Amino acid sequence: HSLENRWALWFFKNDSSQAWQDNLHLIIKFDTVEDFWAVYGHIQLASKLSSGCDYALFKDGIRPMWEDSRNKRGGRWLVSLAKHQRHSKLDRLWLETLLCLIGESFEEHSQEVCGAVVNIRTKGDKISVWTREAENQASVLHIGHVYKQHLGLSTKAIIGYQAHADTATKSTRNKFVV
Amino acid sequence: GKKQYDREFLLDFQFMPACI
Repeated sequence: HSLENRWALWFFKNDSSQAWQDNLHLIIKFDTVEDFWAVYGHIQLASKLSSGCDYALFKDGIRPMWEDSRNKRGGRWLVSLAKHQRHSKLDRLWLETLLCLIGESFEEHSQEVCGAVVNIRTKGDKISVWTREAENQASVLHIGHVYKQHLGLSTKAIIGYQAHADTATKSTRNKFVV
Repeated sequence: GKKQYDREFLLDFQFMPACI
């Protein structure tokens, strides 16, 4: 069962003796439902990674960094987890995120999606969905609403969208919320 | 058309042995 897109899974392991980009490794690319599960079944769950590590799933040809030409005008829907949620929620939310991406859950707005990242951090893990153009308000909001619904977050929970250009300058301003 | 798959469809493949 072929997917609409070919996806690349990346792994980042923090090693401060190396440049950031040298810590980022492409694991594998896949473009079928069956290969997705083969990959998923052979890698560590996100909750088992050590702090400082990331997984990223991006469309083939887009590197999981702000600097990539297909990311630099974009931003991310960010889900921040409390420390205690690593064991109760992280793996389920990350899997739901992956299924939204490979299943093209955002309908025609799926073309705006670049990828998703899970950051494993001692102060609290984060999951984000990256889109390519922060100014495409209709697409960004559609993706945010659908994503929140798929994660099963309560209507009271609020997730924010931050433009990479703002994040790069250390501003944590939410451009949109759903 | 676009290949869209809902989560239930995708999850059905999770533990399916690979066909060779």
